[in-house]
Amino acid sequence: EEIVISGVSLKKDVAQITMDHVPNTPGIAADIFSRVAKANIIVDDIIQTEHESGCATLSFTVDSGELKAAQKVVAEVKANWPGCKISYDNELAKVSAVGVGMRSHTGVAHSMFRALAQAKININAITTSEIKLSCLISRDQGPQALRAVHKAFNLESAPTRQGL
Amino acid sequence: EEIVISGVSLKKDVAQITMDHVPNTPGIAADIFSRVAKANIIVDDIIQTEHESGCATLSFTVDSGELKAAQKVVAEVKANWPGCKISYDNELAKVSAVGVGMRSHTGVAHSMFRALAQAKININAITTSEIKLSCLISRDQGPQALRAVHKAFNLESAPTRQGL
Ligand SMILES: C[C@@H](O)[C@H](N)C(=O)O
Ligand SMILES: C[C@@H](O)[C@H](N)C(=O)O
Repeated sequence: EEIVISGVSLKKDVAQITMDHVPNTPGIAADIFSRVAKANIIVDDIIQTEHESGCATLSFTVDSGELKAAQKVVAEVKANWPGCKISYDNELAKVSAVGVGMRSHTGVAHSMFRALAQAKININAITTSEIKLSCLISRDQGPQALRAVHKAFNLESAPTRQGL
Repeated sequence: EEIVISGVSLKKDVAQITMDHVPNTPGIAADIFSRVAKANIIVDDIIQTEHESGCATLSFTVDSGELKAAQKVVAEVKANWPGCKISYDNELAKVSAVGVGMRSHTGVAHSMFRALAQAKININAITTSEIKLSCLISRDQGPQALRAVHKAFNLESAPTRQGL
């Protein structure tokens, strides 16, 4: 598969809010995001996985500056579903490989994950779309991750700085 | 925020492989995807969240027809990390809202999740990018979900059928 990566980018100030043990029933995500929308919080990515136990892990990312507002909203969620475990991480960055024609992520994922592994960088979260593969990593490893992924795709030009 | 959704799409035959309790240390994702790449499996989305206990949930989607090949690869992963719990779901579809200028997903997410909630459709997984918000739902609710989300964004033209 011809991998056509046109660029690698780094978004530096990312904060993530994770809600673990959220009930996996219709209406929960709508309730959470109606509160987030009411508080006018700008959300970057939303990631959800589900677990065998019938609950889900739902997390979203915001710019670091919006974390306080997001924490207030999510505290309301906790009041509704006391069993849900909430955690925050305000030390993150997002490194992304962008390319058109990524009919499948297999080759891109393999190259990108290997580049981060060889640089001893842990991947905290992953999200993909047709044109982009993004990994959340710790902020202090951002520049190193950008260089490692950039090299993995043999891109000669300087990487673009801000989130594509 | 002016939400500019240009289309809603439905990808019908989606299968998801979920690996729960995966060690959250550098190199694990690279190892999994080197096996997936070797088996020439075409991966659609990759979603990972992490848990407080120091492990992660990593899942990926393939066309239903590739599930068998993916199961073989993932069985090797299980042999490496016996503590990891693997589950499959071959009854999924992916409904997506696509639009440019989605600087933030807040408004789109709220509308889409509310539309699915009102149609009593459960959201199994979520993944986003700048131009797209996707939800995995059960395959038999696909057409209903497409109509509900399409209506939520007041799109007059007929929805596009296959995954955008
Ligand atoms: C967890 C949450 O996404 C739930 N499954 C819902 O449909 O709202
Ligand atoms: C779980 C997996 O993504 C691991 N954190 C890694 O970096 O490979």
